[in-house]
Amino acid sequence: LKEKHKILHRLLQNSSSPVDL
Amino acid sequence: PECADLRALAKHLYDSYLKSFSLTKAKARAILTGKTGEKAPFVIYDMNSLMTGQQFVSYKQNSVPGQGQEQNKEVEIQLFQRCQFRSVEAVREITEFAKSIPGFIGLDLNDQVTLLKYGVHEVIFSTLASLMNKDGVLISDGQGFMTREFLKSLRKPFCELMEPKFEFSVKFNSLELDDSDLAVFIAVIILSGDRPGLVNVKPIEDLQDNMLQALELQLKMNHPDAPHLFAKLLQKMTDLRQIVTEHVQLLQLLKKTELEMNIHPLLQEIMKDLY
Repeated sequence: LKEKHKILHRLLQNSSSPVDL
Repeated sequence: PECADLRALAKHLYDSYLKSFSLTKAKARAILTGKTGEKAPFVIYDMNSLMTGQQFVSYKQNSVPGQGQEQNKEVEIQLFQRCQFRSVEAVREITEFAKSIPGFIGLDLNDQVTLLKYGVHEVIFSTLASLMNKDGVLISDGQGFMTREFLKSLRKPFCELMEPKFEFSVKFNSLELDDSDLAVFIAVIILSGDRPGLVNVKPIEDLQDNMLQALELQLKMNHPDAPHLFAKLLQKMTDLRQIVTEHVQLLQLLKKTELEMNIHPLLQEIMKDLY
């Protein structure tokens, strides 16, 4: 699940950092 | 004492909601009814006003590298790309809100991902209703208003994208929820223990039970004249799932047929194997 949802995972782990598009 | 705890929970969720979401229903309703004292939103109702509006309405995503190349694309594609960037921003806002729900970050990390994967679009369409009336939708943080008729006049299949959301929003808005109600409602949506693939359902159901009690009390206190509001609101959760299923099907069609269009990687992640 982590591999397939890297951006969601990053959003959950990092506090409000901008999403790297 | 139990009631006091539920009230404190509702208050906490409302505070996080105000911190997480850029445009509240209260502000959106003030703009839509001309009660802000600020200038009225620029109305986009045809291709000409769309072109003119681009000078007045600033889009946050214009600062994103790579957006320049979008300017040569068809209007429908450009509009869709802006919708996508707003959706990505909304996913970020919803994730921040979810993390503030007591107990959420203590859940299994895979389950946190699953809850967001299945919940974000339901939350997006619940909160989008705050920006809509029967005639159109506020865009760009309330700076613009795009009419429903204009969206319906776009070429197929883009004309089919927003109409179901307007139909839902008219019914949903008739419940007259305010931001403090919506805050608890979206926490209930996020904590749905029946999402496919959850590893550890029990703690999610326990958290949701608590949220449901907080929601029921919130609605009783905030809407004493609407005794069936809680039941009506729970029924809306079924409608939301239907809207999301149709939305994802349409996006999957667009991905196949509109070769000029790029689906944002975050939205691809969320949509993949969803329904």
